[in-house]
Amino acid sequence: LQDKQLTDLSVGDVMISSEKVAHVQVNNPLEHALLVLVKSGYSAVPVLDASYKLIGTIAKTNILNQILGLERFEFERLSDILVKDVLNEEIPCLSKEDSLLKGLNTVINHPFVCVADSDGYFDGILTRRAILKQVKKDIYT
Amino acid sequence: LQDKQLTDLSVGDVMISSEKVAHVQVNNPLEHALLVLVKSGYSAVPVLDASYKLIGTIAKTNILNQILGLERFEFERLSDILVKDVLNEEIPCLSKEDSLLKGLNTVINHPFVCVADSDGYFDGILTRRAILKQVKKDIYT
Ligand SMILES: Nc1ncnc2c1ncn2[C@@H]1O[C@@H]2COP(=O)(O)O[C@H]3[C@@H](O)[C@H](n4cnc5c(N)ncnc54)O[C@@H]3COP(=O)(O)O[C@H]2[C@H]1O
Ligand SMILES: Nc1ncnc2c1ncn2[C@@H]1O[C@@H]2COP(=O)(O)O[C@H]3[C@@H](O)[C@H](n4cnc5c(N)ncnc54)O[C@@H]3COP(=O)(O)O[C@H]2[C@H]1O
Repeated sequence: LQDKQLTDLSVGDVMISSEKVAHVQVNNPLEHALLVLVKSGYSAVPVLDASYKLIGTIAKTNILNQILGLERFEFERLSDILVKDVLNEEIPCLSKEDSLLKGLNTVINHPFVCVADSDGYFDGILTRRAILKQVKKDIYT
Repeated sequence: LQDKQLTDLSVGDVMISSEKVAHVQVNNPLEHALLVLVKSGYSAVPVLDASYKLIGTIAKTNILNQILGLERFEFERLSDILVKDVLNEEIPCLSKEDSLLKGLNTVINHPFVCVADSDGYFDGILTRRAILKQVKKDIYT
């Protein structure tokens, strides 16, 4: 892995694997999801179901947009709305075996891309930072 | 610019210039800053002073962390706190003349980097997306 170039690597070689990825459950209330996002410091995280299948992603923007009323942010509504009502389902998805080059193409428009297996189980995320570190390695060798 | 490689370009060649960058003012209340962030959809933006000098950056996380009380998000406090009390001042900064290679090194740990001139006036931002688009160009040519 040390001497491999971006074009020889796969998504699985550099992704952050699932056990290290903060996520929320599809049936959590938004109040819980916002707490996870604020405490983890991440702007968006994957959304999984109870069997750890990938359902989509959720971002602070989605949650705050949902409670933005005419005069103020209506924070009391956070306990009434569920993640499943607000999540992004139209998300790109990669498999561990995909080339890192395909990963590069996908992160051009997405800060991170979810990785799942053929049955839809969540494997991890490919981040822009992981790609950029590899690019830097390639340039300096 | 079309045929130049990443190693031949400067930050100024690919940055988003200041007039296209959403920002907040150092004396705005957090309520205004959060509205700008939610409506623009950006997770973080630069903070400028009245003469358009670069002061720092502010992110949704900073604002939400500030109002996270023991039991709930205390949204009513948003009108009492100013951007200057919460902004990040320890930020990397580039100049238009810096090489894009130096820009690549900096975006490894920052989704975007502010660009300012020698007097501290805000020139624009260098984003990861701009760098990744150039990397893709280089690989396919
Ligand atoms: N706790 C931390 N420690 C050190 N650096 C931190 C950090 N939190 C954020 N960063 C830096 O800020 C970038 C943007 O984070 P953001 O949360 O907006 O956007 C993140 C977040 O939405 C997601 N992400 C990254 N790691 C994650 C994880 N372990 N669990 C869940 N989501 C993650 O992927 C996006 C892109 O991540 P990437 O690493 O390329 O880029 C990260 C990283 O460079
Ligand atoms: N309105 C929009 N239209 C299309 N795509 C959008 C978008 N808003 C966000 N994105 C996509 O999401 C990425 C992360 O946006 P984020 O707001 O977390 O993080 C952004 C934001 O904090 C800041 N940023 C980008 N453009 C900005 C602008 N015009 N004004 C102020 N801040 C900006 O730079 C960070 C990295 O931007 P980058 O372009 O690399 O990466 C962007 C872009 O790929």
